[in-house]
Amino acid sequence: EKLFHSRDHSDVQTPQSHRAAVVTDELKAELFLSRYGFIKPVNWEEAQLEDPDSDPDDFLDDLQARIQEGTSVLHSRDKSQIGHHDVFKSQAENRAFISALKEFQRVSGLVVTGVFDEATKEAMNKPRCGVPDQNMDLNAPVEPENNQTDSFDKTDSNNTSDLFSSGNYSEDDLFGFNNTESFLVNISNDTNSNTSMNINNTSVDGEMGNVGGNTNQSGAVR
Amino acid sequence: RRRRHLAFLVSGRRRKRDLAESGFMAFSKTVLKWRLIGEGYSSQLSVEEQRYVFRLAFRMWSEVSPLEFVEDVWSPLEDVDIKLGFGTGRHLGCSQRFDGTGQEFAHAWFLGDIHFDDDEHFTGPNSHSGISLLKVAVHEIGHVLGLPHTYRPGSIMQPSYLPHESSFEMDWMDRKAIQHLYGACKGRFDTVFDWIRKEKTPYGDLIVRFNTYFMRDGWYWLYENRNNRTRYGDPVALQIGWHGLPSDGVDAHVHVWSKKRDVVYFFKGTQFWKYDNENDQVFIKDSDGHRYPRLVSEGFPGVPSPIDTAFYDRRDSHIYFFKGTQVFAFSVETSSLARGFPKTIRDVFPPVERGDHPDGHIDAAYFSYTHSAIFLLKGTRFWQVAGSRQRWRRPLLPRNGLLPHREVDQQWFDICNVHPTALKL
Repeated sequence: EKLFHSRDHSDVQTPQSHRAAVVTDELKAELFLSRYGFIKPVNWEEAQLEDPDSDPDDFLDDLQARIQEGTSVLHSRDKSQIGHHDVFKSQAENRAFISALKEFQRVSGLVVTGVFDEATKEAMNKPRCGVPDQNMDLNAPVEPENNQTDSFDKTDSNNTSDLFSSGNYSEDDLFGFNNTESFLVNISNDTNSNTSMNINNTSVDGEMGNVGGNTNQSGAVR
Repeated sequence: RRRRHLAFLVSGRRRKRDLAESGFMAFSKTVLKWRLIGEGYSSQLSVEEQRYVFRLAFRMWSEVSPLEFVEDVWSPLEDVDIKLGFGTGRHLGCSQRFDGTGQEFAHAWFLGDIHFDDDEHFTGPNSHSGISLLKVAVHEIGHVLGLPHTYRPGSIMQPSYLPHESSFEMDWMDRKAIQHLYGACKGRFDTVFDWIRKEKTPYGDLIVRFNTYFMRDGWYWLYENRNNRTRYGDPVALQIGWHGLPSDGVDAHVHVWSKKRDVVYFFKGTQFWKYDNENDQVFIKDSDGHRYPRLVSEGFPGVPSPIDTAFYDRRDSHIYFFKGTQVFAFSVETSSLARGFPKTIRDVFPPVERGDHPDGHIDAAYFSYTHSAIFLLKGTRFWQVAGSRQRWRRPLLPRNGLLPHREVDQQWFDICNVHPTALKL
């Protein structure tokens, strides 16, 4: 429970101003895309050389201010109220906005329309991390083929029958009995897709899932 | 001018360390200090709960990477590598203001600061409402370690918060991404073995199952072969899972399993224990009236102690004890050393490839049911003993020949240490 001191809890009510500005229109969508790395941010070295008084960290404040201002701008129908952040975009800016919007829609698994539609608006208003998105790391490392392990516990029933014949291992390997001593071994497919080997009336099953193992672990919630 | 110069340096530094596609290695040391800063406590959770969540979040990263994390509440702040804090709006001297409830819930700076927007409704690990502080913390720590956002489904580094699954963990590719930056987890093991246990099915059939364990010092990991990783939440302190064994670890595990015998032994120093599988603890006294621990010289006459490691070979019903460059074959039938032993390890397990042999001081000798093969592990390497299958394919292979070595972390993945202070959360 949030710590409060006022009888009516007013000191822990989230003041209206403490609500994140909802992305409702293209201006805010553009600011969202800038803020999270979809529209190339201004190159601060160049900007600095041009305008030495600016500060890279002000960039985000500036965005934030634009978001606030954007709200005020959008509330005042009278165009004359629009501040120096005018909402009219050059052709190039518009193209940049649309391609950034498409990129966001693509990586978010949305239909790529290039239009600021409802689905896009909803995705932009989801809780997210404040670190900008970088180039997407889509070629992530691949998981190894799961062929070498679990030959003893193949879930793929085709492998169960050839447990011995495919040379996964021979009785000699596994139980190493000299040729005089051998166990009755036959393979039976467990219905629960575990491999099981029937040795002398004891069926040797596969690796135990994490249900088994040391069940005595105290407090191992995970 | 000074401020401008600093800003220019920072932005240049940021660009230089800008997140390439797969991130960047943010730290060159492996033990990192973290702290929840006093002026940054959340007003929603107790301080103890906040610290518990962060301890768990850091531990989850150290379970899959060579990094270890320790909470440091004493050192001067500048010595702390990762500082975490909660705030709202303009917070903690940060230039990126929070936006209130909704949308941005946290951010991380490459220099090691992580901020959480306390206007969000953060909840503890066992709650199913609100925003899981654990999940957000794991994500932001990923950034501080150098990982960028990715949109790969299932990744903890997705930018948007997905409602808290019942219990999220790091998937294969998140693990490889962090290991791509900091390397795989390497290290020697005291012993590795498959623990066989018998269970009765509802139909009265006897089912024999196994689980694979890696032991190092006073810790152990259960290795899930089918998932190519250790069990979530491992390593665990030895005495939690193996009752009665020495808390600082063992030298060897031997499972004597034949028609007539089914006995599990653990060895440490000059002593050994017999393990009671049914009750999952060591025997104090067994059915023969022997009290444990017993002396190795008493139970296995002719075998020196301490030993490096040992394993039981069903092919000839001998226990092979390794010590230095020698190996002692002990017959469980006659309870004595086999004729002609001890021999050098090189004689009994000759190299298949000249020069590629562990020579001696083997860390672990392991028969794996998953791979149907015997492995000798030493340091971060292992050698597979050529079995009948390999010799059927290559008849010229010497009996018990050691195939060329490979790296342990290329066959068994993500067996990572955690900091001793994080062992028990």
